Amino acid sequence: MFEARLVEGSLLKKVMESIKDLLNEASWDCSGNGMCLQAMDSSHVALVSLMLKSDGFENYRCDRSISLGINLASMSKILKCASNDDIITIRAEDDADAITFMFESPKQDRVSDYEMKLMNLDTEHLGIPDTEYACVIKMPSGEFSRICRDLSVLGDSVIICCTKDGVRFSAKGDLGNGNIKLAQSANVDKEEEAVVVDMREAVTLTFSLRYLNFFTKAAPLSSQVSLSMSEDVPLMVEYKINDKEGDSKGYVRYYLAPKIED
Amino acid sequence: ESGQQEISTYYARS
Repeated sequence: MFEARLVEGSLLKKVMESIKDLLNEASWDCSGNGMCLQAMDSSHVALVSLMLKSDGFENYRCDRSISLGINLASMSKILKCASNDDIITIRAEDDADAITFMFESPKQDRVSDYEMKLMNLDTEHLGIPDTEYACVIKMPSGEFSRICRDLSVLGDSVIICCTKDGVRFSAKGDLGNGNIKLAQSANVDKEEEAVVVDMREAVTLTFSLRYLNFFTKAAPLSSQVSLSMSEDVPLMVEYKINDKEGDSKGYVRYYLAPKIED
Repeated sequence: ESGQQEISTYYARS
């Protein structure tokens, strides 16, 4: 038996919005530690690694580890039937061919449940080694979304150049070119508005804006995003999943291989 | 996309 109850159900709705355009289907691997999902997009260019920690749920029961094969578009459609303030419970029997979602209104005066068929998925997992990145850039997630959106006007790719002075995002195309420079924040009252660069070595890499724009769908989950880069390894874009009190409930991480010159 | 590497070029299947 697997059962997980999340009082702040809107978090699960946001998690689905952050992956449904990038992935068609994926397995939720449920264990005592929590619910994990790892999947590549259909073109095998980007990788999503997602964790919802068991102690982030108000109730969590997982008698034995199970893998729930899910059509993510279907799950997203069902979660849209939940109100933003609903409590969401996910339930699956061992060896079941279906998963149940229960939505309770805060006053408990409206309870709905939806059963969705599970899929048999032959999933591939990639081993992601622990990496000490040369640069880790933390910035407001809304700022990163805006940069990706704005530079998409100019080209398909963005060059991210991280030095001790700050970060420069550049794009060029037939129209012309554009640059956005962010300096490290000297003094900010609010931590979520800060730009912080932790740099061991300067790095310049090129990435597809199409994929970065997919990643920014996770911005509603977190006020800050971190970009971790080293030469010749995939970029890691991480959004921490925090509840209203700021306690960590997990993360969504996206990995994207750099583009190389033809 | 031109010049775009696959992610599995970097991470081995486990």
